[in-house]
Amino acid sequence: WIEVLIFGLARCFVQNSPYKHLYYSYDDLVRLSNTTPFTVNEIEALRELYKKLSRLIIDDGLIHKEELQLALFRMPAGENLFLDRVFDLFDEKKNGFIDFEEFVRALSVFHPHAPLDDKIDFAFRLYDLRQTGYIEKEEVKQMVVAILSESGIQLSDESLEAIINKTFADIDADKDGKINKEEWKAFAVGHPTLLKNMTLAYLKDITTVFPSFIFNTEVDE
Amino acid sequence: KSPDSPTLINAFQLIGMSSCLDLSGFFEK
Repeated sequence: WIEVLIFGLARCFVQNSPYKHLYYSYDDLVRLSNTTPFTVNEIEALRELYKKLSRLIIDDGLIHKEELQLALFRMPAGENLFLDRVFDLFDEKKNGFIDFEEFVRALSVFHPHAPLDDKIDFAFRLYDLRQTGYIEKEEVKQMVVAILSESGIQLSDESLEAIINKTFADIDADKDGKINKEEWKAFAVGHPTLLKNMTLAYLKDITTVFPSFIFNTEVDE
Repeated sequence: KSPDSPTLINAFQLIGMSSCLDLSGFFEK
């Protein structure tokens, strides 16, 4: 009965803890490991990264958009088109925060060993701003304007139009004025540098980057 | 197209340069 009492107390502690979102049983970790390129130890190391990010502003064990922004840009505020899209894609349940499982699943696409198709698909969804299933001219224009403003570069309307027209001439094979997933895939496969940001070398050595996982590990791999 | 005309960049090559799409910031101290 002592075991039952201890187990009950531990459960109660987890359920009432602000960090209950961080509680993942060994079975949860194995399930995540079986459906991603990560080992159980790597997922535990990612939990250390997740903990760090989830307490940047509000210490509630969840990653909010401001925390994502602070982690990536070192500043918590300001409008940013790309950050909004990255956040939306990570927040798969669309409930306004990124939970640990969403974090691991989204980051798994960035693993050096993740399938190229997953990277191509993620980038397509990232650039399909209005989520219509197509990347349209207006969306490409909006993203180019955002990157130019981020870099402080001025470009004439004619130059901007020329870049957009060249882009569609390169990719829009059926000439319907929008890029579908097949057209995007064909172009991305031929131009792998476009997907450079879709691979994070750090993820291959995540247990070295966050060695503190060892203090909470469930498995010795 | 004249041989002197500059080669235009594809918009996605530009967009891919955005620092906002570089998630390595997660791992930097």
